[in-house]
Amino acid sequence: MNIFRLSGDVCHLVAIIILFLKIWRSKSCAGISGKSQLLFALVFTTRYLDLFTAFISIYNTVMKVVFLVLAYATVSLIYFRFRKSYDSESDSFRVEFLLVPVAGLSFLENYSFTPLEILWTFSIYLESVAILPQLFMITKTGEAESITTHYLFFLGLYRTLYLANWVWRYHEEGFFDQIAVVSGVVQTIFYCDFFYLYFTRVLRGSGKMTLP
Amino acid sequence: EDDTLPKDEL
Repeated sequence: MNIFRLSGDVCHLVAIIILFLKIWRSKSCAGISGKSQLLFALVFTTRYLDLFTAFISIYNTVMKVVFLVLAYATVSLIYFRFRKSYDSESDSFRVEFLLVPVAGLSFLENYSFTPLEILWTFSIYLESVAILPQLFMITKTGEAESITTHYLFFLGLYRTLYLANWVWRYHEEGFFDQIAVVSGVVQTIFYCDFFYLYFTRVLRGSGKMTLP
Repeated sequence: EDDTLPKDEL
C-alpha cells in the first residue's frame, strides 16, 4: 500500500458518499445517470467475487463491502425510492455499446482463461467506460449541478491518483499490471475534458456547470 | 498459461 493508492481509495469513497448523500438529502436523482450507477454496481460485483475466497487485508475486505453496499444502495435510490425524479429521457446512452465490446475484449485479452479472471478483466474494462453515460447525460442536458461535478471531480481524482500509484509500484516494486494500467489510462483520459470545465467554471464560483 | 497477478488493489 502507498499514499497514492490509499488517497485514491479515499477519494473514491468520498465520491460515492457525495453522490449517495446528494440523492438521499435532495430526495431526487435529477441529473444523475442511473445507467452509470448500474454499471459501477456491475463493476464491483464482477470484481469483488473473491471477497469470500481470497483474504488480502481487513482494509481490502471492508472497502469492498462498503463499495458494494453503497453502489447498490445508490442504484436502489435511483430506480426505486426516487424513481419519479429519474430523468430517463436524458439518460439515453446505449450501454449495450459498452457491454458487448467490454465483454468481448475480456474474453480475448486476459491473464488467464478462468471464470474469476475473465470476470475481473471484464470489471476492469467496464470501469473505464462506466462514467460515459453520466458524462453523456451532462452534455445532453447542457448542465450539471455543482454537487454532481464534485462527485465527478473526486472520481477523476481517484483515477489520477491510481496512475500515480502504478508509477510508484513500478518504481518501488517493479509491479506492472498491464490490463489495469492501460484501462486506467483510458478511463482517466475521459475525465480530462470534465476537469477542464470543472476548473474553469465550477471552481470560478459559477455554481452549476453549464456547457458551452 | 496462467500469469495472473495479485489482486490486492480495489
